[in-house]
Amino acid sequence: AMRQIAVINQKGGVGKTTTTANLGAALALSGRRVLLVDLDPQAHLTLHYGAELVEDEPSVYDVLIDGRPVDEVVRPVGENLLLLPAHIDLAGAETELVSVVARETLLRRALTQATVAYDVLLIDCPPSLGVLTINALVACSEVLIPLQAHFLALQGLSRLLQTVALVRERINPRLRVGGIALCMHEATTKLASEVVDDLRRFLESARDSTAPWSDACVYRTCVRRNIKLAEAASFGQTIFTYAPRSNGALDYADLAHEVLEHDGGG
Amino acid sequence: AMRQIAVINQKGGVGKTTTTANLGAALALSGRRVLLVDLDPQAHLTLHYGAELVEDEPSVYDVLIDGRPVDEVVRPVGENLLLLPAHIDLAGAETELVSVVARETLLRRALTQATVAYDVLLIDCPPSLGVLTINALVACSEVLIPLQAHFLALQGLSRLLQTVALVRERINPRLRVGGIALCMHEATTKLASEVVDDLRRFLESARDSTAPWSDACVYRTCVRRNIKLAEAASFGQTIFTYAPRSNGALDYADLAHEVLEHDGGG
Ligand SMILES: Nc1ncnc2c1ncn2[C@@H]1O[C@H](COP(=O)(O)OP(=O)(O)OP(=O)(O)O)[C@@H](O)[C@H]1O
Ligand SMILES: Nc1ncnc2c1ncn2[C@@H]1O[C@H](COP(=O)(O)OP(=O)(O)OP(=O)(O)O)[C@@H](O)[C@H]1O
Ligand SMILES: [Mg+2]
Ligand SMILES: [Mg+2]
Repeated sequence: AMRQIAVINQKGGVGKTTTTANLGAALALSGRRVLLVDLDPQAHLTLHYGAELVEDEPSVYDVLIDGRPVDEVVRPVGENLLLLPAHIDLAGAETELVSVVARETLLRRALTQATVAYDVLLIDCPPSLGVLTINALVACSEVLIPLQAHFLALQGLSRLLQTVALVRERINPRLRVGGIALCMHEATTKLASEVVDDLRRFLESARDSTAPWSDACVYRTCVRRNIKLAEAASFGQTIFTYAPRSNGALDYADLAHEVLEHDGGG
Repeated sequence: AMRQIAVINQKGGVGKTTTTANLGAALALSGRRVLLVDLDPQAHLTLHYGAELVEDEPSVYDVLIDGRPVDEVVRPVGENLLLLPAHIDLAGAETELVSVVARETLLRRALTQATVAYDVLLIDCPPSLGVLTINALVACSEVLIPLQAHFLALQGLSRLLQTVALVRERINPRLRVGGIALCMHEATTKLASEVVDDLRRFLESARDSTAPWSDACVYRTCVRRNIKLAEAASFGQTIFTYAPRSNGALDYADLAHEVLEHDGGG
């Protein structure tokens, strides 16, 4: 079954882009056809693939605002790997789309009309719960939440889940939370183990409910803190090209296996 | 002279809130009267001081949207330390203020009318360059940029500086960049030293220009990565209360000395 996954967390700097880039690459290496969408005006996913746009090249901004076909804008960035790039002008979307009818469904409609074939869609979101992130929640059937096991990073989780519940109730009934991926993980710190315990307890308590996170898990694979993941981005490469035997490569390969196994929604 | 400092970087998770909370506390310990403003809808600075708001308590949202006086909303959070707290409803400001006349000057006007006395104003901003961050740039005379020495964190700097230049040209002629503070610093990594060299070269090359960053520096004090800084936040404490002899406390005390010395704009 096709997987459409929104990578979301309004907390900044928790590993959304690094996860989208490297999980996408790991899934492509395992033979899946992957479509990556960069929905962050900072265009960091686009940068991570060394695909920085020059002035007139179309981006996801043109898809959302002018209805440009996705097929014309996507570009290959690796074997089994396509990217719908972002550009800085996306920063204006929040205010430009204020009075557009059904603005939350623009991305879903554009992707439905696209003919490019993929097995997995991964959307990298900006650190906010504004109109761009809502577009990703409407376009996808599943949410993956990268999270750093720090107090400030945990704080926003309930608000994020409320937003998911609202989008599911009002616009996208198939939306559910697939799982939480622990990123930049430092397992030996007391803070990390306390936060992880809190998370697992919270998800356990929701098991019998009808909440969109009732069958969500904390993925067993923790992506360990590893400077090579940050270095890879600076070379416009995935961890599998830059340092294929590093912890970062092992962790994202393991996470990819787990995400494929945990196809909860089916 | 009074210092009014906006703590800004649209890149997420680079240490904005941790710096505002602990630099503010260090300045207060050195005898300055400090006013902290939480301008992030995630209200993390408010949380960092354990000052989470209950339902009807006023916040900076009421100051901006309803013109509530700052004097009625600030609350003491320590000796020499006042906080103008945030609340989640601030998330609507971006769209609620779209058609408000002179929306960028709301915070400056509210602070000008306030009678609370302070020597240093520190404003914690959200990870974006939207209307809330612009309000901070208009209200302040100086910008402090927390930055993680990673490639993705460096990428957004030129756009941030362009925004500062635009605000200075059109609304706030006294605005200048004070300095860049390296946060979560891992000095032994090659990536960090390359990024720091790039930064210093960039600022050197701007010395003789009229740019708002022509006398900006990279602060000599690097705030080292130290889990106690994340732990302190989870206890609603500053690093000086939670772990006064840790590297985090030493680094933020040193940074405070440097910021006070480097009173460039005067
Ligand atoms: N496991 C890791 N180990 C070390 N560094 C990491 C790891 N994951 C991400 N990083 C680095 O940490 C920083 C934050 O990660 P990233 O940019 O992916 O987060 P984000 O959630 O996408 O941020 P934003 O909220 O700004 O979009 C980046 O500089 C990245 O290179
Ligand atoms: N020097 C440090 N050492 C270790 N952890 C740190 C350090 N500084 C900040 N942190 C932790 O890193 C995370 C990101 O820091 P912080 O929340 O201050 O960044 P921010 O720029 O304010 O993020 P946002 O963009 O979401 O507002 C937090 O969990 C914080 O506790
Ligand atoms: Mg990102
Ligand atoms: Mg913050």
